[in-house]
Amino acid sequence: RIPQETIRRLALYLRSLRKLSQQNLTIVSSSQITNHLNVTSDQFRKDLSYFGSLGKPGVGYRVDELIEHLEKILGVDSERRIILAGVGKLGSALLAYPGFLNFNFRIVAAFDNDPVKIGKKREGIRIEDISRMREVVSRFGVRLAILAVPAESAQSVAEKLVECGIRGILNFAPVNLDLSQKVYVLDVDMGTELMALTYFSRRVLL
Amino acid sequence: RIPQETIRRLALYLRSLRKLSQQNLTIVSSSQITNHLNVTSDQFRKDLSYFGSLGKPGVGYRVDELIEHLEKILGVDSERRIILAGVGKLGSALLAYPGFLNFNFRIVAAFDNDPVKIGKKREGIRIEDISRMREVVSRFGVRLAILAVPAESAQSVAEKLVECGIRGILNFAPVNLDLSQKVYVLDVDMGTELMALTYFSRRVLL
Ligand SMILES: NC(=O)c1ccc[n+]([C@@H]2O[C@H](COP(=O)([O-])OP(=O)(O)OC[C@H]3O[C@@H](n4cnc5c(N)ncnc54)[C@H](O)[C@@H]3O)[C@@H](O)[C@H]2O)c1
Ligand SMILES: NC(=O)c1ccc[n+]([C@@H]2O[C@H](COP(=O)([O-])OP(=O)(O)OC[C@H]3O[C@@H](n4cnc5c(N)ncnc54)[C@H](O)[C@@H]3O)[C@@H](O)[C@H]2O)c1
Repeated sequence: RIPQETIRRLALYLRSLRKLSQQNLTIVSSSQITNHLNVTSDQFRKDLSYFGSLGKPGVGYRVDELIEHLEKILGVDSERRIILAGVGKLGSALLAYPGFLNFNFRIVAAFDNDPVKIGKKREGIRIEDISRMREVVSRFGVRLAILAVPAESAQSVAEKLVECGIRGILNFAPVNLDLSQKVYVLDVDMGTELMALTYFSRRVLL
Repeated sequence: RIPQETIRRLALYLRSLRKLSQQNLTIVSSSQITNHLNVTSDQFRKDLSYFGSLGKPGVGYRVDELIEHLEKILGVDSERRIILAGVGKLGSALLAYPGFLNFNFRIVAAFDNDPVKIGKKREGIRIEDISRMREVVSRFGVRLAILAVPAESAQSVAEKLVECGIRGILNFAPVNLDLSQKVYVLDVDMGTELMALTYFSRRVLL
């Protein structure tokens, strides 16, 4: 099993390589790729070693080749459709975020249970009633969902997502979801991030 | 140096322990604390071992004692003031989020450069002009900031934050900030999270 941290770093390498390609660089060293990232060249080589050998020591890495390789590993070489559950303050901001398209993610449908919101269009997407989720998910063949409902309804909405065939949930609600092995949950907990920030910022060089 | 992942897990243990304390449990086992978290009891014991010995093998952990200990390590035993730079779609959602208070974080000031927004009140906070940041930061004695400005202004605004004495930045802009050693930056990159989700959700049990 490949560690989650390795996959997150691959995504950062992909972002760096895309920038280097915009600067018309064709062959780069590992330190050019990991510049500005808190990553050593050793860690970079170790991360890539999980996926076969790339680049030649002393010669460097071909930017276009490495981009293509990473896009395939990360599955962003083709469009990924996602659905959004909960179109509140955070959900609306996520719906309007153009950055997801940079990595081939497109929110194709959004669901809520607030009668005032259902039927309205936001960013070109009609807000659907949560009861219509199964029908819409199977029509679009979606496997991924963003969960942005309040903490008290997160577990029940997440169970509905799994029933509809969703296999990956990006969870913003500050609760630990208890779901079957059939689904992978990634939590984005901003409270946890701020605590980590507090801890490490107190230890920087003064 | 303690790994970032360990500190994130401590924050998750604290959240679990608070729930257990609400259920009036006074002594718990490590597996009760790590239940619903993708963490083994071994990992839990290893994480705690960085901070001295806690709990007795076979007897378990005192919930109130462990909560107090973790709150002190994570620095959430006293109020942490934070400022917000960028009050757009995401910044507004963060400003309205009550969850930060659960861990003693309070947004005390918000800054923007849009003349239409400056002077308006949102969630009880007056949006200030970014040029007044130094004065407000030193008045409140703030060390932490959330950065929610567009990617193209993130580097320059981050540099201003460091000049004002900010020592920790939670960065939502999808760029690698190049800052002095005096500041700790934690990136929340939702594109990276979605890529990791794509990778792992394709490998769950089918
Ligand atoms: N706002 C933030 O910056 C922020 C930050 C971190 C975490 N969160 C978390 O993200 C989640 C959303 O936060 P928010 O600020 O957007 O809240 P919000 O109350 O503004 O939005 C929640 C939305 O979910 C809908 N909803 C409620 N129950 C539902 C159900 N059973 N089925 C479908 N839709 C339902 C509501 O109608 C509403 O539109 C919360 O769990 C919150 O804790 C928010
Ligand atoms: N919206 C999302 O869900 C989302 C998700 C992931 C990442 N992000 C990132 O978060 C950041 C904010 O996103 P958003 O959707 O809220 O954008 P937005 O355009 O709605 O908000 C940006 C705000 O920053 C202000 N601003 C611009 N330049 C500034 C400067 N120099 N000084 C002070 N304020 C300045 C603008 O006036 C605006 O209010 C972006 O970098 C974006 O890539 C957003």
